[in-house]
Amino acid sequence: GTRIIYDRKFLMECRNSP
Amino acid sequence: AKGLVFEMVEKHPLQNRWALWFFKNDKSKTWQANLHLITKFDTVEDFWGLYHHIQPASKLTPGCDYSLFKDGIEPMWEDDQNKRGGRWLVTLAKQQRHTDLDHFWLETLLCLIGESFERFGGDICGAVLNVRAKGDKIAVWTCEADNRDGVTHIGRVYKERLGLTQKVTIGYQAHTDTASKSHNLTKNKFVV
Repeated sequence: GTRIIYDRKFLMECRNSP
Repeated sequence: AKGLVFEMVEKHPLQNRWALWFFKNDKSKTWQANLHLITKFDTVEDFWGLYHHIQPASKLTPGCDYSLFKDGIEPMWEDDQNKRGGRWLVTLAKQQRHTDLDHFWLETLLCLIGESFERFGGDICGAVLNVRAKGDKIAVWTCEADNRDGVTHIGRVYKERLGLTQKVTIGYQAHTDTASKSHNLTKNKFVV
């Protein structure tokens, strides 16, 4: 099946979300 | 006022559910009794909630470990998923605790939860951080030391993500070799 991949940039943006 | 618009905030699911473990060295107890499961998570948002809630790596007391493993795999050689595997080992000089440790550990965590190793993500078991007075260590554990393609791909991607230069090499050691020899004699099965 498909693998859910998140790049570093996306993960870091989630860190900064309220 | 026109009223508030409420947005459903959806969390972003991860490919895997992960478990974070903490080891605190108490010589009056067995190794396993010193190992504690902190929590499990399976979304990006829950990862950050946990990350911001716990001590950064550089603030841990020497002798402590963090381990992040896929749910169902215990952070020890003996686990069925680990026993044929090995680890890419990054050893840090003492002074790097203040300059690199937190960055390297976070990068390691992001590689795991974001599935940076792509088609070889299934080879990943977890990662271990050892905070030690003589020098800290970070390792990425994989499930099959003989899977050359997977192990070397993971090593190359991991080294790049840590931003290590070509002059620096990291080695992969099979757990069976690490368990049977004193640590500084363990030979590298692969090097990148």
